Amino acid sequence: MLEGKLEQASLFKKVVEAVRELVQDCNFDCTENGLALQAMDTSHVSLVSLLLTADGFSEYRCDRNLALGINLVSLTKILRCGNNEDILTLEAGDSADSLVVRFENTQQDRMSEYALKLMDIDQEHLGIPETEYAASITMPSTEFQRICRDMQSISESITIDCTKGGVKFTCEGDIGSGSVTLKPNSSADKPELCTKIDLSEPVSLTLSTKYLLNFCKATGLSQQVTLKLADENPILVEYPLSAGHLRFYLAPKLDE
Amino acid sequence: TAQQGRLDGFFKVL
Repeated sequence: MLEGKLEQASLFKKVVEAVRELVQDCNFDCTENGLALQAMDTSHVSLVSLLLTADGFSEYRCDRNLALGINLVSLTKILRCGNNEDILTLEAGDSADSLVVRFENTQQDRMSEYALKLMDIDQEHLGIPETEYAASITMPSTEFQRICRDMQSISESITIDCTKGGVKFTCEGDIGSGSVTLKPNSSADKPELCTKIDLSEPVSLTLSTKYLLNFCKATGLSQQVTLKLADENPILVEYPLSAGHLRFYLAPKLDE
Repeated sequence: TAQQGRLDGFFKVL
């Protein structure tokens, strides 16, 4: 059986909120190491990979591997029944047909319990190959969100060019064009505001603005985001969590 | 014009 307790429901609420537009039905794979979710969107353009490790839970127990088939629209409805500060417990038996979601307020004088019906989802497990990325850019997640938001009204695509000197985001559309360049910087007092670039060779990728902006729904989960780029490979957009990560992969646009 | 690629070629079904 699975029993996982999170001290704040907000983490799980935010994670589900961040992925529910890309993925509707998916399996939450529960093992002794934690909860994992991996799913592609219906158009097979992007992939979500979530890991909540067992040490991120205040209590965690999973005796046998379980795949919990969940409709994220339904799960969202149930998660909205709890407050962000509530203690959240997820519970499912070995052959359970539902996931029990419990909320307890911090005063411990209000307990609520909901059961979400589980689905049988036949989901492919994909192997993500180890990739040698040409560039890794770590930057404030709010900055990345701002660039995607600003460029959304100009173009359907954003080109990311990374060189040693900096990273340049460019868009070109019917009304005109735009670019934002960020140079590496560091601040010892506020490391969350730093931009860091690790580069082995210059790289350029053109990506869908709509999908990048969708990934930015995870902004509230982490102050920093890491973009990893390799020529003609999917970009990896990673939001580190205190115990685990939320990763998005997006196939690049290719010139014909 | 750039064509949107898909992930299928990059990730293998286990």
